[in-house]
Amino acid sequence: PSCEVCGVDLDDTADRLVTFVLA
Amino acid sequence: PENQGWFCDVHVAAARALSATSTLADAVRAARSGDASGMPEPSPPPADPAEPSWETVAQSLRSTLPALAAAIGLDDVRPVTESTREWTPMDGAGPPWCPYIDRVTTVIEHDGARVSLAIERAHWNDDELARADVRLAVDAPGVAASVSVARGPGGDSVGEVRGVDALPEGARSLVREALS
Repeated sequence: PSCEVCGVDLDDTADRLVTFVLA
Repeated sequence: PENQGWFCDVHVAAARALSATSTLADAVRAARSGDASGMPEPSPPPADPAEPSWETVAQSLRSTLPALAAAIGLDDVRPVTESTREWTPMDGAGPPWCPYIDRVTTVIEHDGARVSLAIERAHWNDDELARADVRLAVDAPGVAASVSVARGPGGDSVGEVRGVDALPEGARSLVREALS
């Protein structure tokens, strides 16, 4: 995966996955 | 899922702070425009690597070729370029599903003097490059030089450069410039 904001590539670590309120 | 997003170390804390009140799209928009409280500035893009990539070197050498040819007396000789693809069947897979080697060779030659640049890319498949080699050869009366540039292991950077010192002086500085 890559950062939603700056696009930098990420390791697939679950603590970087953030859940937001639904639209 | 559309309400989940990945964030880097720089942005993950602020993203979490916004996650209870914002949708993913709103949070990302806020972060990108920089007006979200607590959103740090996006990290600057990584600095240019000190070493040029092998592909940059290959392009530089290619554009330097006419000047190199002129340096050994080949003025105004037209370069001839040839491209080939060699399929290398393996493990029962044949073209177009097997590895291949693309070669682009540019030659400037006249009357016993010759400058050539061969750019070779060995691909496992369209997305995966196994090896890259760039070979510049200069052959002229009293000159026989071969410069080889190989792709570094595991990356795109130049891994090895050989033979620059064997070039005649004018050509040497042109090649050094193309490699820097």
